Amino acid sequence: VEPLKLGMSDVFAGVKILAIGSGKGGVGKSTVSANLAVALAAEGVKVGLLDADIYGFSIPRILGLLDVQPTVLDENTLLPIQAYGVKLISMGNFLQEDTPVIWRGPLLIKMIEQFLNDVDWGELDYFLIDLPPGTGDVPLTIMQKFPESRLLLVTTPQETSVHVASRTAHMAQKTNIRITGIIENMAYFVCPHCGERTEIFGHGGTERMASELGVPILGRIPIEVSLREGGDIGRPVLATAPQSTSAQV
Amino acid sequence: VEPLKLGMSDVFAGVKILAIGSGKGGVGKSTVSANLAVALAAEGVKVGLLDADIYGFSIPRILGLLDVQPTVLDENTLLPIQAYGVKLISMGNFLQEDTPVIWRGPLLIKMIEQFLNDVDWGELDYFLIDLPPGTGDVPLTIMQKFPESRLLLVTTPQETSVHVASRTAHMAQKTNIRITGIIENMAYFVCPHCGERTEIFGHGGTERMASELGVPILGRIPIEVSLREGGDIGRPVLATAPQSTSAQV
Ligand SMILES: Nc1ncnc2c1ncn2[C@@H]1O[C@H](COP(=O)(O)OP(=O)(O)O)[C@@H](O)[C@H]1O
Ligand SMILES: Nc1ncnc2c1ncn2[C@@H]1O[C@H](COP(=O)(O)OP(=O)(O)O)[C@@H](O)[C@H]1O
Ligand SMILES: [Zn+2]
Repeated sequence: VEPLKLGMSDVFAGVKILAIGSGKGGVGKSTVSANLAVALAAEGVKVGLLDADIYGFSIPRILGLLDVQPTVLDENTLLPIQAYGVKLISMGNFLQEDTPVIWRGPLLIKMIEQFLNDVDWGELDYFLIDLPPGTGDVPLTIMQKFPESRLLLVTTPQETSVHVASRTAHMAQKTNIRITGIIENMAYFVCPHCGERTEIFGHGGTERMASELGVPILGRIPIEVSLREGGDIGRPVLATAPQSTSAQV
Repeated sequence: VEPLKLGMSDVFAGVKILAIGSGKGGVGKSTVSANLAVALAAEGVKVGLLDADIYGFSIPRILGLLDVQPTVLDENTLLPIQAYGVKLISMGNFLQEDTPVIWRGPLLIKMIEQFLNDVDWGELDYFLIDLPPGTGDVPLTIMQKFPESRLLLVTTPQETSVHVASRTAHMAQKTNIRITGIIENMAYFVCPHCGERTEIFGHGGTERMASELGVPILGRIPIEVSLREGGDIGRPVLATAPQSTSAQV
């Protein structure tokens, strides 16, 4: 494990660090991270949010910040962007939304370190990190740099997602990171025409994973068109589940 | 670009190489890759399938091959696994499904090269590559090693997915890889109770992307519970769309 840069350990000392991960893409990690950050800020908590998905950044769109750049204080320091009471930074604040970041692993880590060291986060109570999919360079670096952090897992109920999500869980266990719990997203769909429920992505996978890992299921979020619409237009819908989650974190 | 190993360029000379990508995870890349491979094989085509998602491998589950290992011919050569007439290889054939692959970039590439060089693929007409999410090490290496390959994009209709998928499209354009077209997945949901349609993930994003890139939409796949179930239990459902797609490829 690389030694922490002195500046870094001061900035985040005493801050509750929560990584939101899954291993599988498209299960709602960014949606949960953004809504959770907004929910915490609404309760008066000082919260920072790092979009650590350098290739697949999506936090700027979810929070309606597509054309906002961070303020440059000097050549080594940036001020994070603020929205809904949340301080945040993302690769999407430096690029057009459709621009590919065609980097190999080491450059990703340099960028993550800059987001951690060169951004003036100020005083924080919580620091949320929206992890990319997979169990590679970025999640590994984050878990090594923040041994005190916790992991919040997000999964959808089907087997494919649950098994890929458990890889991130096992990675956390190997690097001694505590798992706070699991959020099951897209748990069921209520038809707007007839009100009947369909479990499009099945059920039961999350329970099995929770009992295998010995962690609680902190919330279940149904498939809601308003949640998807909110993500597309940049107005995060505080789905009821994350609110109850913020109490649990 | 690293020089191709001599053996490699011989093996894939004259083979039609199709990478299936999206940038965004969870949109159905693996589901489309597996179904497309099975559809091509059903038409008598000799097809190979590489699961290039080393961290998030899911092809073994989708094709019902969880406990199958490739046959070792000698210390440098493996025989690919065969199912449904498709020759395939995946990280999932070497590990338990829940085991995390905690590697940094360079090891990923070593593994991809072994899958390309040390597997005895035999005679092939088509070689399908199921890309991981993102625009990093693996897609970059594949596009550099196979300049003649084509890219099939998979997206779901909502803005977030379309913008992340376009990053992979722009990456392909930068590396002079032709895009064959786009498959729109999870296009709409038909309620099993009342038969009404809901566009859970919106509509219109794919058309905009197709016209911006100047490529056709090759097929639309609705959200179908049977497709998800087939993926969970390892019996690929030949959704009607990929069949019409195999004609287009
Ligand atoms: N509960 C939900 N209901 C409807 N759409 C959702 C829900 N959760 C997430 N989405 C949508 O699904 C897509 C993927 O979510 P995202 O948060 O980007 O996932 P990830 O960060 O895991 O890749 C987004 O378009 C988002 O708006
Ligand atoms: N059209 C569809 N209808 C219902 N479920 C689908 C559909 N396409 C994919 N899925 C399911 O969605 C999940 C994600 O698909 P997957 O192929 O693993 O995506 P990716 O390879 O892009 O991560 C899987 O559980 C799969 O079964
Ligand atoms: Zn209905």
